[in-house]
Amino acid sequence: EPVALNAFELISMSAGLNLGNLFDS
Amino acid sequence: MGCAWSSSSSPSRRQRRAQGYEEPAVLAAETSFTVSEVEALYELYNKLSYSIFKDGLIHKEEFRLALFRTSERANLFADRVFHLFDLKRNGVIEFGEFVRSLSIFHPKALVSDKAAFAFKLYDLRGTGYIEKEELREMVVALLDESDLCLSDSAVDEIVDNTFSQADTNGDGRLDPREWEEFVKKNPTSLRNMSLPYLQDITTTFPSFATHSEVND
Repeated sequence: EPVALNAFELISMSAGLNLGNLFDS
Repeated sequence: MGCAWSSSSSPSRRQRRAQGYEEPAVLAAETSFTVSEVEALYELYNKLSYSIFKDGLIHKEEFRLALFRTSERANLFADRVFHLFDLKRNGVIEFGEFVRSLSIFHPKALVSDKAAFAFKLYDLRGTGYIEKEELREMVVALLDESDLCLSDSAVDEIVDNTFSQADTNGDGRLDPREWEEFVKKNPTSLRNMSLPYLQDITTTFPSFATHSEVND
């Protein structure tokens, strides 16, 4: 049910915010 | 940007350092990291900062390359993070900026610091508020970059519902106090603000150990 999502949690799924990738580079 | 070097205080053992290099002991005193961890981060920093431009500074293209394996892909959030890491606003991330900014992502860093960083990240136009239109813009950007598919009405509903929870004074925008209250009630909103890697940085980059001059 999409309306249950918090918009900021949704945004946190962005690859651009996944800084863990810096350590895998 | 050209290559600019400065000599360290103990040239007999240390490498010549790139522009913006700061002593690990100084950075450790100001951040969540130990001296050894700052030295390990220097290994990572060096790797990133020579990936394209070879000048010892992290450019936006190098930041994107590390995140996405391509330097071409513009991304709203990656570009926002780069902008916030670039504390001097000179278009590159220097070593001290890298360490101070990453420190906020340390699992042990203060939640209030994480919340403040996230607020600035989401305050796209730098007004001092997170506006509903900015939130909508960010959700649309996230959907554009991902395989998620939501209708305009579903996006509106998510943004409206989030704002109705967070905008307690009902003025259509979130101020820092409303944001802080919101993340207290919804801590998962900050989950991207903690990097478990940073708790184990010296294991991730063990090569620093051969260079380290300190015992933490």
